Amino acid sequence: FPVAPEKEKEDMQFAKKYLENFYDFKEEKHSLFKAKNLSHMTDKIREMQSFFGLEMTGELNQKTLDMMKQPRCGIPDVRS
Amino acid sequence: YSTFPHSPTWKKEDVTYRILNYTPDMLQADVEEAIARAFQLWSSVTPLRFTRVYGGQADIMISFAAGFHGDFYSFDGPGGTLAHAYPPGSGIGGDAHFDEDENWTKFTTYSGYNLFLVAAHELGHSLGLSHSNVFGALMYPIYMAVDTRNYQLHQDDIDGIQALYGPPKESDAPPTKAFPPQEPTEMVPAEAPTPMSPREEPTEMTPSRPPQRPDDCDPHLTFDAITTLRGETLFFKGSYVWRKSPYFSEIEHDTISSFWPSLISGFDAAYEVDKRDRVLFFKDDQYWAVSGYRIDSGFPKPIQNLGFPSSVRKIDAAVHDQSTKRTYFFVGNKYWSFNENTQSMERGYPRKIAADFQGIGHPIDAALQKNGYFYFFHGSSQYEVDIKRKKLIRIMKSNSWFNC
Repeated sequence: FPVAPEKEKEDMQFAKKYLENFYDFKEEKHSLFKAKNLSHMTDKIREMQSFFGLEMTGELNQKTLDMMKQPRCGIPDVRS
Repeated sequence: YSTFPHSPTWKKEDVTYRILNYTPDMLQADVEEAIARAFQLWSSVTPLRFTRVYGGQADIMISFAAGFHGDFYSFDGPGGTLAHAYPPGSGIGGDAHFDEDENWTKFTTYSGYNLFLVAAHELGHSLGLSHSNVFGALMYPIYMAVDTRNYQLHQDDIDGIQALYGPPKESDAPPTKAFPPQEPTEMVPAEAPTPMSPREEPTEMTPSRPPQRPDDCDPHLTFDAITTLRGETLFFKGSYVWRKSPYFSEIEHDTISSFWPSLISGFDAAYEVDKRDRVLFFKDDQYWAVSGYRIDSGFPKPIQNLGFPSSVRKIDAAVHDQSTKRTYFFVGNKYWSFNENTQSMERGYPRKIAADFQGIGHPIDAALQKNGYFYFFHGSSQYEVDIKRKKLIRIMKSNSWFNC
C-alpha cells in the first residue's frame, strides 16, 4: 500500500537527523533551492547505503530506514 | 576498518582507565569484569597494557549517563545510540560514555545490550579506530547480539588496531592486573609492587591468549556439526568454521560470527534443505534457519516445533537426504525421520541407529550427505555409509576432507 503521508514525513525527519549525526549531512536551512537540499540528502542517503552495502538508490526505502533504526554506536560513520 | 582524521593514537604503551560510575542494571563486579575483558581483547593483539586506577585523571574515563551529559552529543533515550567514545587525546580524549537509558546486561539477551560487546567497540574508538563497514567486525557501527563466551576479534579489527600500534611484543605481555583499591589513590606506578593482602590476590584476567583453532590435519580433530551450503561444505567446531568449496583447492578458515554475527556458536547440528536454499542450525532445544548470510526472522524456535517429544533437549546430528526428501535427526543411539514435504516426523520413529545404519553403533557428533553417500562423524573417526545398500563402505579420519 502507499505509505501514509504523515508517516512519510516522520521518516524523513528521522532520516535527516540520522544523516546529520552520522554522515555529516548539513541541511541548508535558508536555502531558497529546496531541490538542492533534496539532492544533497539523496547523496547522503546513497553514501549511507554504500557504507552498509545496501542498494544505492538514494531513496529512503524500507530497508534503508530499517538499517537507520538499528541500535548503534553514536560515533559518525563519515566525518568531514 | 578506518581511523579518525590524522589517526590519533596513545603515544605510550601503558594506558590507564577509570570507571567513574556504574549502571544499576548490573552488579558492579560484572561491570568491572565486562570492561576488563573488553580491554583484554585489545591488549591481546597489541603492545598496549591497560591499568585501572581508582582516582584522579585517567587516560580513558568510563561513565554511564542519560540524555545531555556535558558534551555535544546528548544521548537519545532507549535504543538508537547506545554509547560513544572519543579518540585518543587529552581531556575528553579517549573517554567512553554509555547511555544509561539502555538496559545493560552481562549476557547476550534479547532484552538488553551486552556491556562487554559495546564496551569493546567503544574502547576501539578510545584507542583510535573509527567504524568499519565489514559486516561482523567489532567496529561495525550497528550492535550485533552475538555469543560472547569465546568472542574473537574479526581480522579487520586486528588489522586496524595493529596498523595503529603494531602486534604484541614477542614476550607475552603479562595480563593486566587490577591494582587493589587504595583511598585516595593516585595512579600507582606500574613498577611499584603493591603488597597484596591474601584477600587481594591479583585478579587474573581472562587468558592472555585466545583459544586457537585446531590444525586442519590434527589427527584428533572432531566436529560439532557439518552441513552443505550451496555446493560447499562447512565444518563447525566451537566458533570456528572450515569452509570447503569445489571451486577452490584451499580450505578457508572463518568464524561463525563472520557469516552470521548474531548466531550463537557451538552448534550441536546443522543441515541444508537444498531445494529451499535453507540451512538449519541446532543448539540445545532451539533451532535457527538461514538462507545464505540472512537469518530468517522468527527464529530461534523450539525443536519441539519439528515434532520432538519434550524429553528431547538437544540433538546430536542431522542430515537431509536429497533423494528421499527425508531429514534424519540423531539423538543418542536413536534417530528420527522428518518428512520435509509434509513438514512432520514420520510414524514409527525413533528407531535404533544400529538397526538401519550398519556399522554405526554409537552416538553421532555430525552427519553429512555427499556424492550419494552418508558420512557419520564420531570423535576423530568418520564412517562412509551407502544408504541404499545399507552398507558401511570405509572408516576414515574426520578431517579427511582437508587434503591432509
